[in-house]
Amino acid sequence: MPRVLAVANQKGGVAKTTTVHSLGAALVERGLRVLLVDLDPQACLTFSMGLEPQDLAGSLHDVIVHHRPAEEVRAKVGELHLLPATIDLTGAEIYLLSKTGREYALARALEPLLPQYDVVLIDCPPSLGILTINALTAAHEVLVPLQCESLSQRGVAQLLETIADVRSFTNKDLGVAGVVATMYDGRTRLAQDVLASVPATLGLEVLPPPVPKSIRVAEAPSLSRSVLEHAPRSAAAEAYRALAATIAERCR
Amino acid sequence: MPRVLAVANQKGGVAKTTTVHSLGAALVERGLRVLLVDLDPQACLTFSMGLEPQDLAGSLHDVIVHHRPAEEVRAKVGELHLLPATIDLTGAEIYLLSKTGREYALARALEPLLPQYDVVLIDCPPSLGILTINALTAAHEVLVPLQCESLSQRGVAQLLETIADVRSFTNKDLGVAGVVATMYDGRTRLAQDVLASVPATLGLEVLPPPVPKSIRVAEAPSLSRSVLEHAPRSAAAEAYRALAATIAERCR
Ligand SMILES: Nc1ncnc2c1ncn2[C@@H]1O[C@H](COP(=O)(O)OP(=O)(O)OP(=O)(O)O)[C@@H](O)[C@H]1O
Ligand SMILES: Nc1ncnc2c1ncn2[C@@H]1O[C@H](COP(=O)(O)OP(=O)(O)OP(=O)(O)O)[C@@H](O)[C@H]1O
Ligand SMILES: [Mg+2]
Ligand SMILES: [Mg+2]
Repeated sequence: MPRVLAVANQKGGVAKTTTVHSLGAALVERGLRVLLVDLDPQACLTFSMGLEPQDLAGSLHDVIVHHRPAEEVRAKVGELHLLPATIDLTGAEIYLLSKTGREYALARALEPLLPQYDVVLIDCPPSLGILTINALTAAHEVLVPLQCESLSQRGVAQLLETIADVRSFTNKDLGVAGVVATMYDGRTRLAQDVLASVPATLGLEVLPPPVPKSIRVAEAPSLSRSVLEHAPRSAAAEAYRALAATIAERCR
Repeated sequence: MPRVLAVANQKGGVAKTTTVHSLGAALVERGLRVLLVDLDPQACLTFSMGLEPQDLAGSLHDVIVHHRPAEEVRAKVGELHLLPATIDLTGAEIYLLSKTGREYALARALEPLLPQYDVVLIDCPPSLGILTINALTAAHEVLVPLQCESLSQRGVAQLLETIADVRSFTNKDLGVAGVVATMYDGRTRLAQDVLASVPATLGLEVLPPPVPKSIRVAEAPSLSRSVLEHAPRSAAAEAYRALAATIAERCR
């Protein structure tokens, strides 16, 4: 059975999508079978993998609202598999709000697919709403991308409270894999201080190494590539490979 | 009557909050009376202004859900006035979804305060949900902060569709003031290309100057200051002052 990781942080623009895409690509390089799940109505992961709505057989919206089997909407980009999103997922959020068992919609949809994979990575939107709750309910562990700046750091405490709620009500075994320092600018005191304070202030492990800030990462989405394909020798690509090694180890 | 501007972009981390705070401070420097509205349950603007939930007499949640007068929850930090947010605003979002006239809650709450101000700036969350719809319904114009990278640029088309919807249904006079290039790294081809493509691909005006990427901006929130107070001579502070001059001109 695969390891299911929710990549979550309600602060915007902290590299959730980039981390899901890059880690997914790095795990596939190591020969693992990987499924990515785009749970954001803005569909940035789907776009970053080169898919437009007109290319899709369907999206997670159809799975959640119309109960289509997830396998029917699954897309494949090279060795990476994806359950794609479209803007209709906004409708799924509203639909779920009134449904009993609404936190389990994603977990139920994923269940038939799980035996086919070694790792499932879920890309969450920048909110702690019902879509993120679904990801936390379906996951074994949470991976928290952290942009090492003040506004990003303070949200993590709120996220940890939400994780505690999910443990009480819908997923008692939910763990926290740790924090990944993203778009890290090691030359600034601010980033160094924020990173150094994580174990003490948040009580979380920092999974090494930090992913350095690099224009190669920002360039990749418009080329429909992950940074591992766009700039395979870059420091950022190597950092995501090292993180993938850590995660692959934990997934045994 | 004041000019009401919604600062909106559903992409996360594109400097919506930073732009509201910095522009607000710059407009106050010019002697204008400014009200800031924190419409994000993550309350980053409220935090950046040095306010914690325990310091507050109340928040926008009480105004929207319990119909408290906005004046009762208004906070003052120096010359800047603020309608603060707390995480309870998540509850306001759910409350509004089932209410008739739900798009007008903010407009109604602001109305009694408007005569006291020259400019009102509304900080939106990273979504196109009911809170952002409230901001667009209450505003004269939308200001769109744009991080000059691919994932941020593609969301603006979606935002423009939402603005068109609001014009059809709840605010026929809603205008778009233009795009502000935020955290701009002028040395990279990517940022230059994205910025240059805005008029052609999005049909929007770019309000000069771009706000340069600067560690001074990222340092400011943890010191409860805007970049204008923290680093008044920095290029980023000067850029926000120039933008404030442009906006003050349009607000006559
Ligand atoms: N290591 C890095 N170096 C430089 N740019 C990066 C890096 N990681 C991510 N970025 C860029 O930063 C921006 C934000 O990243 P991303 O969209 O992955 O964040 P997110 O947390 O998923 O955002 P949202 O909250 O909107 O979903 C993107 O333009 C991305 O390409
Ligand atoms: N010009 C700049 N230079 C450097 N850092 C900046 C600049 N503008 C903003 N930042 C930093 O970038 C991060 C994101 O900015 P901010 O929180 O204002 O974006 P946002 O769009 O409001 O995010 P969200 O979508 O989560 O509400 C913050 O840590 C902020 O301090
Ligand atoms: Mg994302
Ligand atoms: Mg913000």
